[in-house]
Amino acid sequence: AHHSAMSPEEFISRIMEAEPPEIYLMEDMKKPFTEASMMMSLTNLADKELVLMISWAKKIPGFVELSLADQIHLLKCCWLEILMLGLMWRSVDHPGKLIFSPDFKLNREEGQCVEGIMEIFDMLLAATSRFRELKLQREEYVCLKAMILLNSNLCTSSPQTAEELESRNKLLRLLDSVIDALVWAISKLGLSTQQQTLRLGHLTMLLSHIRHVSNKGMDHLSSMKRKNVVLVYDLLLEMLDAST
Amino acid sequence: TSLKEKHKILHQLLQNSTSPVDLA
Repeated sequence: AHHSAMSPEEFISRIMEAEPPEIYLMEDMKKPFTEASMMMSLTNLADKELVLMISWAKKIPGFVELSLADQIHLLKCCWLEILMLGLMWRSVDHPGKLIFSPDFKLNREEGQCVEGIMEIFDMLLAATSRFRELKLQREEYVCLKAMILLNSNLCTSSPQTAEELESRNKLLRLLDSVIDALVWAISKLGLSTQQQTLRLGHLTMLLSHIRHVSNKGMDHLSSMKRKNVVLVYDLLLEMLDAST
Repeated sequence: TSLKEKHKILHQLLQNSTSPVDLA
C-alpha cells in the first residue's frame, strides 16, 4: 500500500520492521584506548552502520519514490544525526554510558584519550538523559529517526525543475505521514490532550540538539582525519567528504 | 563532478536491489 493510504499504525509497523539489526564491532579491544585506537573503533563501527542505514532508509514507505538526488542529499545531510539518535536509544537505560554496540561500551571518562571528544560525549549523554526523563518509547524513537532523515535537507535546497518539485511534494507528504504516526504513538500513552501536545513539542525540540551535536561531531571527525589520527575510508569517507 | 560520481558507494547502495548487507 502507498504510505498516504496507510493508517498511522500501519506506517509505524512498517518503520519498526525497517529497523536495522544489532551490529557488533567485533574487534579485540585493547584497553586502555589510545586516541588512534578509539577513533579507529568509532569509525569502523560508523562505516558498518552506514551500510545498514541505507538499507533502513529504503524500507521507509515512500523513500525510494523520491528522486535519487533527493535520496542522496537527505542521507548525506543526516547520517551522523541518525547514528547519534541510535546511540542514544541504545544508551537510554545505561546512565553515564554510551553503548556504541553490545561489544563497545564507553564511560564518559574514557573519552579523555581523544582530544575534543569529551565535549561531544557530554552532549550525547545529556540528550540521552533527556530521552530517559521523557521515557522515550520505541514507536516514538522510530518516528523521530524517520523525521530526522526526511527533514534533514528541507531548508537547504529549493526545487528548480518540475521533477525536483514533484520529489519535494512527495517528501512533504511523507513527512506528514511520519508526523501523523508520531502523534498516534503519543496518543497511545494515556495522556491528556494537553500532555500529548507538550510531549510532541518536547520530543521534536530534542531534534535541534541532535543536529547541534552532529555538527560538532562532523567538525571533530574532519579534524581527526585532517590530522591523520584516523584513516577514514569507504562509505564513511564519501559521506564525510560530502559534508565538509 | 556529478552527484553519481561524488557518491559512488551511496549511489550504488541506493540503486541496487540487493540488500546492502550482502554487498558489504
